[in-house]
Amino acid sequence: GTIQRLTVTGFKSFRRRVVIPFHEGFTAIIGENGTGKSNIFDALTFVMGRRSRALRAERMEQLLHAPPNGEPVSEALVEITLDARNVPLGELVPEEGDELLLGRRISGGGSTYRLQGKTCPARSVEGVLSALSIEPDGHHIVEQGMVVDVLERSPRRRREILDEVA
Amino acid sequence: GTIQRLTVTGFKSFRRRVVIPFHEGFTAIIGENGTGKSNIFDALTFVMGRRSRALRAERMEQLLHAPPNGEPVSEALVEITLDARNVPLGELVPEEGDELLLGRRISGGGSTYRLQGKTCPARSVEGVLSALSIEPDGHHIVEQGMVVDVLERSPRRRREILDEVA
Amino acid sequence: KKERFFSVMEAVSAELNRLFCQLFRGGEAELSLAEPGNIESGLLIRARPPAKETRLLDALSGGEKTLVAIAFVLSLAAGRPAPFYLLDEVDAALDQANSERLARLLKEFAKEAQVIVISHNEEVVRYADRVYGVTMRQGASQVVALELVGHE
Amino acid sequence: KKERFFSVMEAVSAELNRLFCQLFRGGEAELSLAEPGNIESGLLIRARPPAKETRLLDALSGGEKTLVAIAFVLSLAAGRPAPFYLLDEVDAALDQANSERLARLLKEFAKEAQVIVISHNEEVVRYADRVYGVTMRQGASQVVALELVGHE
Ligand SMILES: Nc1ncnc2c1ncn2[C@@H]1O[C@H](COP(=O)(O)OP(=O)(O)OP(=O)(O)O)[C@@H](O)[C@H]1O
Ligand SMILES: Nc1ncnc2c1ncn2[C@@H]1O[C@H](COP(=O)(O)OP(=O)(O)OP(=O)(O)O)[C@@H](O)[C@H]1O
Ligand SMILES: [Mg+2]
Ligand SMILES: [Mg+2]
Repeated sequence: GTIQRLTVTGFKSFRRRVVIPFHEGFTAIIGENGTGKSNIFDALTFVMGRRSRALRAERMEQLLHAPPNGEPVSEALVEITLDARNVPLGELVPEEGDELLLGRRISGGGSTYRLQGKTCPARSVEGVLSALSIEPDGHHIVEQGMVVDVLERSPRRRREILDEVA
Repeated sequence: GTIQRLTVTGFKSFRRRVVIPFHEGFTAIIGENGTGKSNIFDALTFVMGRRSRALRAERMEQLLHAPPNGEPVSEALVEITLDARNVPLGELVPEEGDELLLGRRISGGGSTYRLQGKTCPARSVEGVLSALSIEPDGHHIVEQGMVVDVLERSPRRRREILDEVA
Repeated sequence: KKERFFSVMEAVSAELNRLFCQLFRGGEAELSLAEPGNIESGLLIRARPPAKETRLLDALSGGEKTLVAIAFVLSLAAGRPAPFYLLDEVDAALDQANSERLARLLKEFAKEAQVIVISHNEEVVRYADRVYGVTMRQGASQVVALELVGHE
Repeated sequence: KKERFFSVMEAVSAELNRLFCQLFRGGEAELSLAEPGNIESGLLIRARPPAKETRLLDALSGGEKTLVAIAFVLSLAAGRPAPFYLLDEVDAALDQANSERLARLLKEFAKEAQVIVISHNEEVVRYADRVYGVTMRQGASQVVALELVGHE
């Protein structure tokens, strides 16, 4: 389930198509304030199913790239390739393979998902990600400014995190 | 109303008496994680009337210094000297003067205030501080990790901040 | 009362814009009421970094939000100045260039009011008039005045 | 189900203690249930930095809380490992020495899982295997792979 590639077009501050190859090990992303670093994580969690509310936007349209002094683009596409070797996905995925291609496109007021190039419901994406131990709002994704949040939750909500991994 | 001196004994991580002379202009406080920097601000806001709840403690006793493997001390004293030149305090203060000495002592489960060396109710301290444009929970004191909090409040609560200064 | 409120709001909004432009080197910021004319309604903050669209405050980056918040807090002095400001690691989300811009602003601001900051950031500490170091030995804090070397 | 929960809690608690000791160079941390034996009750985290008393999590400093939170998040891998970790400026409250200790821990952790961090902190970036730089031109973000020079 590691991330092998991210492709972003028209999403938030990404106007032209940007492709980022990811690798195993320890990767750092740097850059000045406001350049788009957290937007990369927003793109990754968006394609995994996060709602616009949790992506610093009130409505889906606000995720469409809006250039300074220009019209917002009419659609956005985020695609991610995940390593699916040694993970039995069975009937969850139309075509078995070593790689899993996940996509989410925004147009009009809504969004559609794709799995291995074929349109699919959000539920299929959830199922596949869960089989890969990936949760779009899980403990393994820590948003900016939220690192101590896990300690400040109530003991009951903390226990639920343990349920996730038990 | 500028701070001229802080004296802390037995409060949080301050065991022996610590005296910090403050000056006009720009002062920086540095030190490794966990050494007691924020505790200095806690001492300053404590003597101005902040409640233990807002000082990362559930009860007043938890503000008493507790050494590793030892008994907590039985009392704590925080004193602060404020510049009171050119501020007409009139009957708010027992003895007029250029300096204002404020103190707060913890013993048993409660605390007592002193103004110019004489015990006084919390209300007197509030009155004097307000005349000096000082508010223990005011906008001019920004706690660690809370800098963007002022933007995240509701518009109605933000307006109240403007009321403070209008 | 109503006149007083509006004149203070004007003054704070103008000061917010000035501080914002200094920190962002351009752009604009202003205050307005949710229902113009009604002083009981909520206060809105609009901020537009240079070469960008105006967006919800929420859509700004972590560092950008920090700068807007600091500009707002300091702009309130245009209403009623406070004698001192205690700022605990307000620079935590800032990159090097913005830390330096913040430090220069605080140094200027410290001519009118007493400014005391806690920071791990060399960029900011360099601009201070005085530095105190805090250490801990066997669970007890100690504070010493540090010698200033190579300060701005 | 109950056995599974307790054995996972044991394993995570032991891993939390190991990571805590590595980050703090001593001390101890553990998980426990508000009502021992009742898996529906709340989860408590106890943490004691070296040479200090055990206190409420709230009384820890900003940097100490950050380290406990990171140790807890990473210790959950002892229950069910996640394939990747996305950490957005988790080091913002850390001083230089703790940033370096965190970076070493993440480098070790990255042998088992993919770790992607966003950071302004040179201490942390130095330990990365690969670095991407993000810039913005006329409101549009661009990303480039950076050459590693003098890396750990
Ligand atoms: N729909 C959009 N269209 C164009 N730009 C957008 C859109 N949504 C957000 N942005 C821009 O993205 C920027 C924020 O990016 P991001 O939060 O990724 O910054 P960052 O690199 O993480 O910075 P920091 O280091 O301060 O956290 C904002 O300045 C905003 O203008
Ligand atoms: N009642 C008390 N008695 C003794 N020590 C205490 C007491 N209350 C808090 N402390 C200690 O104070 C320390 C925290 O100090 P403080 O929050 O001021 O650190 P800091 O210098 O601000 O660190 P950081 O840079 O991480 O924010 C804790 O480690 C805690 O052990
Ligand atoms: Mg960010
Ligand atoms: Mg602190």
